[in-house]
Amino acid sequence: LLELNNIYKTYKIGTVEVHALQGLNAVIEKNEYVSIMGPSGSGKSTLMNIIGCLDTPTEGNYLLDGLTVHSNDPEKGKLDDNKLAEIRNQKIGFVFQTFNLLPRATALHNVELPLIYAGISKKARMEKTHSTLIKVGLGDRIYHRPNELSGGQRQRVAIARALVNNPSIILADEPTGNLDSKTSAEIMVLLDKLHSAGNTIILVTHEHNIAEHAHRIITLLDGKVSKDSKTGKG
Amino acid sequence: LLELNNIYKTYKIGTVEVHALQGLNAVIEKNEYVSIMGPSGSGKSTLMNIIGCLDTPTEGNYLLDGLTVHSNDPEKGKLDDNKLAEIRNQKIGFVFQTFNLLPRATALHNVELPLIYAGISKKARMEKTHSTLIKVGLGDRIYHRPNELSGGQRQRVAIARALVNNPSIILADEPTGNLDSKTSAEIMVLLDKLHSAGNTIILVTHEHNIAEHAHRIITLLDGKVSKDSKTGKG
Ligand SMILES: Nc1ncnc2c1ncn2[C@@H]1O[C@H](COP(=O)(O)OP(=O)(O)OP(=O)(O)O)[C@@H](O)[C@H]1O
Ligand SMILES: Nc1ncnc2c1ncn2[C@@H]1O[C@H](COP(=O)(O)OP(=O)(O)OP(=O)(O)O)[C@@H](O)[C@H]1O
Ligand SMILES: [Mg+2]
Ligand SMILES: [Mg+2]
Repeated sequence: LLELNNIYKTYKIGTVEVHALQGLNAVIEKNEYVSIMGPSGSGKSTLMNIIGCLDTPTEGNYLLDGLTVHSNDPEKGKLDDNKLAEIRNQKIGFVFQTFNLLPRATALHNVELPLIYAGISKKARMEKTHSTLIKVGLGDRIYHRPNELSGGQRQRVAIARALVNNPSIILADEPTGNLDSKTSAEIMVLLDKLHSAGNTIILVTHEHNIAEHAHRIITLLDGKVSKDSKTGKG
Repeated sequence: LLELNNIYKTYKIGTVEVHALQGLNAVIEKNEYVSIMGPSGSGKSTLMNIIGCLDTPTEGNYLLDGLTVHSNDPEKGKLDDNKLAEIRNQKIGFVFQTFNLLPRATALHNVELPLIYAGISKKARMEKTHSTLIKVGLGDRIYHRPNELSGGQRQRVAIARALVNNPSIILADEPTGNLDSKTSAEIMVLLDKLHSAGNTIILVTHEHNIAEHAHRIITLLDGKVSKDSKTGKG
């Protein structure tokens, strides 16, 4: 499904270069359930942004579903912005580490957005948005704006928004970081079910018990894969 | 040190009332080490904002160091905004659940701010800011802005900012939510040391192993204290 070859991502701060990813290689098949772990600053969110077509590597090749998203070879067809936006909206659901909600919109409208972009009718949008917010336990918070929600409630709005369009690839960056154990367990049940339904789940987490829901754990260190092993599940 | 009596906090969303705190009582002595736990939405951050003089209760009395911060009785001296700002700047260090960093300022300037408000000289500010950023492992990230930092690095800038003015009361709302186990352990060593040095630590966390660093755990449920017990430490 997705193939990352020799991926480099370098940022410049003034004259200093930060090597966020340094020659990363990974292949993830359709319907895999993968956790990504590693120290703070090791490149996990940078990797997720590249996988999710939100950012491009400085060097390296990224193939998604057979399409060349990015290539060192200018001859190979690279995807244009419209195509990338289409993939992001239809194939990928992204839960951001820092939520990235629209601050002046209600939880309802934040979750509704991907469906508006996908051209879904108002009636179908309302049904789907309501049911997804209920699934993450926020049925009684739909008209609250982000600053009228607790940290864990904002996180769940971000999760609902990522799932509302039934994406086949779910990228979740620390989805339970602000949740108590009971609510975390509810979210993991949701992700486990989506995996059983045939979707691909890639989740970044610092917590081992959350990572163990997946069938494989990829560990990053200094922008490279330092370990890649099965969890014994699946 | 701080005394909360029958604290209520009610929000209004349209016609709906949200009872974030419903008759909460707590007394915390000087140099205590307290963890606050409870489900998502149970009122922990709301409680922290009231303790930290960032928000006022709808009803109830709050005494801090003998001063009446808020009282139902209009006869009792309530603190004015200048006095509250002074307490916040000098006595209290607050690590916010969602960091609340200035997005266009560097890590250095974000951490420097409380010292500027306290009227500290430039030379002393630079020394203190640098050493605090080094303590949280960000010595090589001081010129990065928040969007040029990883989630865990932003969290550590928020921690550094809370500690830079040597406050005697440290309020930390989920300080390790975005940190891997090694970095979490480093931050907890820092907090444990600050406690041994005589300061008062109140930390909200969802993780039991982090909560167990404290000597007492207060558990909230639906805006009230549901449990209040010693951890066996200290
Ligand atoms: N400004 C606001 N307006 C309306 N409701 C609010 C507001 N702020 C918080 N709430 C509600 O008050 C309740 C308590 O919020 P609070 O942020 O204190 O929870 P919390 O215990 O910190 O949760 P979490 O663990 O998810 O961070 C929540 O149900 C939330 O929706
Ligand atoms: N826009 C940027 N400009 C400069 N440096 C950046 C930028 N974004 C990230 N970095 C740096 O790249 C490195 C990797 O960042 P990344 O966000 O991928 O880490 P992470 O593994 O997700 O960490 P965490 O667990 O703390 O979230 C970090 O050291 C960070 O400081
Ligand atoms: Mg990250
Ligand atoms: Mg909170």
